[in-house]
Amino acid sequence: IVGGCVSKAHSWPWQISLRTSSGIHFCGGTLVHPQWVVTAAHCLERSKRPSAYKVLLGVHTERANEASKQDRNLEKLILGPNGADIALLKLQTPAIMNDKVLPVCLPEKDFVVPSGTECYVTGWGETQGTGGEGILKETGFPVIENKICNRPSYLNGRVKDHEMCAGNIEGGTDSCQGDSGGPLVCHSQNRYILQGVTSWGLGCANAMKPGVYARVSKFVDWIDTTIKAN
Amino acid sequence: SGNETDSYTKTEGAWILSLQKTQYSVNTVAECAAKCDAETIWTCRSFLYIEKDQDCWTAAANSKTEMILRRSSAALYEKKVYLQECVNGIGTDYRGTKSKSKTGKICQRWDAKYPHRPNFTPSEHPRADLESNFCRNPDADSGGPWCYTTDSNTRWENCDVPSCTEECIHCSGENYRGKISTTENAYTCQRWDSQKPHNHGYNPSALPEKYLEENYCRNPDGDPKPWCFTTSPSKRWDFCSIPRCTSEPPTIVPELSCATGEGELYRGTISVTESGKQCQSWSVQTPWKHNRSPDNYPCKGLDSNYCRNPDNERMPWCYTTNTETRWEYCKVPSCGDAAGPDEPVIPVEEEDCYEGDGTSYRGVTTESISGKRCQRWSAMTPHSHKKTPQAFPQADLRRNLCRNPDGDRAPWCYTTDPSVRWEYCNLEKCVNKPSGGATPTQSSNPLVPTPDSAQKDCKTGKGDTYRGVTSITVLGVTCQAWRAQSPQQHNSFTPQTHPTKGLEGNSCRNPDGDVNGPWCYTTDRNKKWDYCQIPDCAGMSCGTPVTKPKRCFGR
Repeated sequence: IVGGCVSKAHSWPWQISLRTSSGIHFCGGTLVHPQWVVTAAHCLERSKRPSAYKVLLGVHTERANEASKQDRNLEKLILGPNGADIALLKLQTPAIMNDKVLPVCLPEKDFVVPSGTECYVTGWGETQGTGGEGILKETGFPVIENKICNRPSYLNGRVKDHEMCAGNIEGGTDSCQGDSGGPLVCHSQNRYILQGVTSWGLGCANAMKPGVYARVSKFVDWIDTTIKAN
Repeated sequence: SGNETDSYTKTEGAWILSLQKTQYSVNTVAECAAKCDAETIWTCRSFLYIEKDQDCWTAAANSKTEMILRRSSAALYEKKVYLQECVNGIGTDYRGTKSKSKTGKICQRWDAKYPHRPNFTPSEHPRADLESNFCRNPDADSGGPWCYTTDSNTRWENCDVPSCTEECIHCSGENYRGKISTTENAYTCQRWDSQKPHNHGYNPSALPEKYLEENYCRNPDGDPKPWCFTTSPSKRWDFCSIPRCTSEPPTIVPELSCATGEGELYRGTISVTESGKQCQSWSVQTPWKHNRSPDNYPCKGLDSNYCRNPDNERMPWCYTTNTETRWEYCKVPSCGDAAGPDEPVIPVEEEDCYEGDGTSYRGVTTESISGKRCQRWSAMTPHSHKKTPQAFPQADLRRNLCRNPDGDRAPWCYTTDPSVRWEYCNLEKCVNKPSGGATPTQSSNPLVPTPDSAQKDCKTGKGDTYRGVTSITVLGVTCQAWRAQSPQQHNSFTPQTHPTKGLEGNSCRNPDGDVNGPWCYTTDRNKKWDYCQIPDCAGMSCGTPVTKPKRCFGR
């Protein structure tokens, strides 16, 4: 996360760290069910084998030396439909729900977050010198309608319907490398709802280059049916 | 029937002071509207209705002439005809405030005898609202509203008031409220409240200030002119071709040496960015190609290369002549506020809850209790007000953050919904915070997420569906049974009038969707009704962290 701030410990209890089997963090993810994590498909390019990865839950630092840590191997990797940058990870055993590990809510099918809604991203990714390395950071910014985001001076038509943009027009804060797969959540009716999965951007935190996120509401049916079928 | 208030504009949470005002006790809002319509001694332009108290005040003033105040549970209804600044037909019903004739002459007051002795006077035509020196049409002149002028050589002249049905735009059409629904390439517009064929983020209920009605062309996002999503699956959106108005654009009072709020009125000559780069002239396309041209934004003062804010940015800016930097903000002094209240928020460690009455709350919540987005404190639309950062420098009125600048009982904000002036914020009081401000240590007790806690004595959101058993108000007074008529007499909310609202016994309920949560009539003769303190069910299900996030926002 570039800009933003260091989060309060365990205040985003659905955030997971996706790691190599040797324990190196490389992507984020979001707990949506005790045994299922949503992440970005591009985070799984290095291997198709579940054994190549593991998931850490209940941690605040990248070192992950907290007593609340839960360590899970993966049973399945399931990539999203039509090449979309979203994937589901099935944990070998369900995570234990407590005050430090809790799933996020999923949105209604096809819900579009209104333009200007303030949402939040979290992760242990690149900070570009803005501080907080190694500790879960957060930042907030408004959702930008695809019509604006696809203007020539922004992302010039690159954003698809199943993606969404969010960021500050003047830059300075954004998600970045290592945050991929992690959550973009928006607060609504006293709960946080997973609206985006960190996907791509043109650099990080550049003016008029907001971050792009997989639009979760377009994949709710896929998530439900995949979990039920597996 | 609900039709009685159709000719009124409603604003919740609003109150107006008026020298001419009459109080009535009524049973319904329709009865209150009827009282206003029946006023004969003076012209009733608005009324105030307090549903829980069944209290009705008719008033001669409206929001065009008087400051609106905040008042919990009150709603201001204003007659639309007295708010319109345009004419229907020849304008005999025009009650606007234009006071210049079509050649720019200042109108003579209708009650004045000089320089012209009038044939039409307020006393002889009491129903014509010949007030002040506003243009009127008491004699059904075919040229529309007119006035006697202050020019002794011109007795009277028509006023050239724009037509309400004229389909045209001023500026970039940000305020266009017309009914054109076909684009310049002949596509039919998609309804704004529909997500088919195009899924989109311009939801009318989430963006009430944008007036996204039916499938009419609108400009909610600072484009050069109104547009709409189209009903063609292959064309997501298209501009609409709406002619420019021939009447005068809205007048502004330019700010020449400093900027208020977001600086949209700044018309000064600073032409250097905050990092010292020279600005590019708005009318040229090098080194940066753009559409913020004087032609596209004719009312934004895009002269020369001066810093401006034509598109709802945070402050005045410009494209730069530096080929590495497309645009940058300018450092325009803020009028009367050296501290710069709208600087980016610096994240700080805070609990997102408030102590006492919340005067000291400095958290980051920007949402009202019913989920409405807060209006920026420095903005005057959709609600004009006096709670500005300049007027309350100690209150930290940054951005659109919930605050309590005036010693109310909790943090609040003006909302971006034109029909709801203000609301308390979606915040709870801090409880049992240990000294030293440390976050309480949480045990890792298993917590099984449950879908909702409808059966528990807690509420979700506003508590509309609360069916718990709490029957004591915040001040410790016992609630009166909903079916009882003593000590409080009432007929707005009974088990008969609201059979689905759970008005059983004397338990607190929220039958009217009050944004501050469940309430009840009280057994205290001196307090007709009051709120109840019902804990929130948050923390029991998905997306509700036990440790509340900081929600730091911005750079």
